[in-house]
Amino acid sequence: FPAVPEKKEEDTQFAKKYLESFYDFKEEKSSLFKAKNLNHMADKIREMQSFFGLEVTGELNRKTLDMMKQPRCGIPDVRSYS
Amino acid sequence: TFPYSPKWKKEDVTYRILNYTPDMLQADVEEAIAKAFQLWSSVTPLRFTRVYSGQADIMISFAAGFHGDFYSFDGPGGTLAHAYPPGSGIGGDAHFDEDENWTKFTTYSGYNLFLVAAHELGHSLGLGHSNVFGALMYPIYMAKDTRDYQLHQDDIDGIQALYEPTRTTPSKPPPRPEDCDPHLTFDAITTLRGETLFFKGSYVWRKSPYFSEIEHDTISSFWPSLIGGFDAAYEVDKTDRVLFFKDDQYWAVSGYSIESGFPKPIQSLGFPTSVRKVDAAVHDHNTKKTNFFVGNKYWSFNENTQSMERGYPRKIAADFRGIGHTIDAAFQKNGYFYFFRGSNQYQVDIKKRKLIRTMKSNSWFNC
Repeated sequence: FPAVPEKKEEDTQFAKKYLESFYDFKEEKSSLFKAKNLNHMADKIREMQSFFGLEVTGELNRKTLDMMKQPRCGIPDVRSYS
Repeated sequence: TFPYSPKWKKEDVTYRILNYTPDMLQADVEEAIAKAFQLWSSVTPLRFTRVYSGQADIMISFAAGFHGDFYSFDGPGGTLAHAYPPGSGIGGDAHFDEDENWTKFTTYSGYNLFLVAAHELGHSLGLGHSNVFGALMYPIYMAKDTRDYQLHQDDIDGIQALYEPTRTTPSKPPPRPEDCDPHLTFDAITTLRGETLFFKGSYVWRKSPYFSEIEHDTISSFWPSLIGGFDAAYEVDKTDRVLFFKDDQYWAVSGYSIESGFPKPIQSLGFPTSVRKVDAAVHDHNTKKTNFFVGNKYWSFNENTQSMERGYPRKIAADFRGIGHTIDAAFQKNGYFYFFRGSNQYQVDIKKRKLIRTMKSNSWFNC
């Protein structure tokens, strides 16, 4: 069955926060850049999937989400603290 | 490393423990931190000194949520800790999330402080994250056996890129012995889903009925959270389970995955507290009994009732004539037990308990 919309939305928000924390993802706040944001987020998902040796799809699939939910260190994987 | 590879420009680095977690005894916190520093000093010229007041290079603290820097913690799970690269002020400091349950054990009910501290102190010394699964600097927490914990070669390469070792080469694991070395001995041997695995230190020789070549692996390539040096191992094929023994603990695995709730103390199998380690173990598929060899005696364990049989331990020499008094490893195949002591191997008929022949330990390696 298709994922329940709010669950999907919840996962997307979680993933955004994860990518902001560890993969230097910055979301354009204005809705004018919605398409650009989606591409940018897909790129960051690819970067994270590649780091962890997951299949690089750019999609927020179950395996990618599960990896994001693992307890971990707070240091980013691709950028130091400013 | 971090951008521009910040590092300490000196060999003597100080640290101070600013506060403690209520989850652990203070002495256990101090021991975990000291052990974590030792890991890094063993492969670099760095020396770490603890100070009890004033400013230290590496300030260690426990805090929850917002704690004065721009990286608030997030409650239980998620982010466990973070640390800053070498530098003045907050540089080098390590923060641990007090909302986690900190422990000195490696069970699944909390996070092992030594493992997390060793990772965070890697950052305090200038290391970034590694994507090598099984490396200490891998970003995701993995519960591991922490006794004689060894740094992954990737961690050693990373830290030595920052701090050139001046002393004799770092503690590298001894090289793998040659397959046909006539003096080759083994720590443990077991079958696994039709294959036979021979263990020595952190190395595995994998003999498969499907390929003629012997495959050479390391234990951490199959089970990253298990550290080499098993004492004994055996398979219960009916339950697709292999049990590994090291000192007074044991693990159960099914294929690559370690069953939850392990390691367990070997006393939970019924050994008296006087038994501190198992030398060898072998399961007899026909009788469903497992023989555990300790010193010059052996026990029989009933896998169906999960309990030790009465009338044991018995002397090995009394029931298995001709194989001597102690053994290092054992496995069973095609109706025979194969016992290993030093570089010799003894093939014994299981039913008659009769010695069939003696061979070299590495006779399985097409030498």
